[in-house]
Amino acid sequence: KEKHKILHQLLQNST
Amino acid sequence: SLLLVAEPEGIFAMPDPTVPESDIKALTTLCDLADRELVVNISWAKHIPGFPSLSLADQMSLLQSGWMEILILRVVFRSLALEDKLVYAEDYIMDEEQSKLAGLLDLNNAILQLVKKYKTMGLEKEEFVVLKAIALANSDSMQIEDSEAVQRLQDVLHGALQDYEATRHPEDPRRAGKLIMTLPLLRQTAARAVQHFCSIKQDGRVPMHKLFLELLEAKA
Repeated sequence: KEKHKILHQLLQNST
Repeated sequence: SLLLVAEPEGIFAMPDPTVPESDIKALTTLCDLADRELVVNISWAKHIPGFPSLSLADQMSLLQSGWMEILILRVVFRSLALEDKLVYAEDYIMDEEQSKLAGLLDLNNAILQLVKKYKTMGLEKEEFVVLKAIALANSDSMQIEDSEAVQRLQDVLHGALQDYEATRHPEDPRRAGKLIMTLPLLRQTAARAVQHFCSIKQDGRVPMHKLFLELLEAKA
């Protein structure tokens, strides 16, 4: 999943 | 009701007025727009009832499969009021000539086929928001960990569509089914779009932002 860092980050953000 | 509230605001393309019109400019504008829309669509997905309860890995898998269908369905819905034009953004409407210039005539004609279908049906906003959520939940990722949880999400959304149609369109008991039957064309069109933008990416002449690239690569 390292390849999909931005998607991962955006899903983890609370908004 | 929750999906109507979650529906994102319109977006602006803001093409650079100092750059002369060209295929590269049009594609750069569209790729920038897509990147910003994707950020918005990821926040939107988190408001679909049941979606945040999926594992993070499954949320990612569904978005990696379904993101282009969501982008296209939004363009399609925005374009319903116009004739043979695609509303990529409130300030970025492509007609046949602009599609030709951007090398997007075939792709845009495929998207217009979807517009035509939904125009004939008189697609309503309520139906659009549920259909978009169904497209995501039904994006057929091969990487799903908990397929029962994804099935439950599909069932809830499918149920919402059926309830809406039973109340608002009792005269057409097959309307929910008709809407679901438009999804293969959406899938097919999204696959074409992904393929097209993958080849643009390989050309390397159009700058692309990271999220858009990341999701294109997930499809490659």
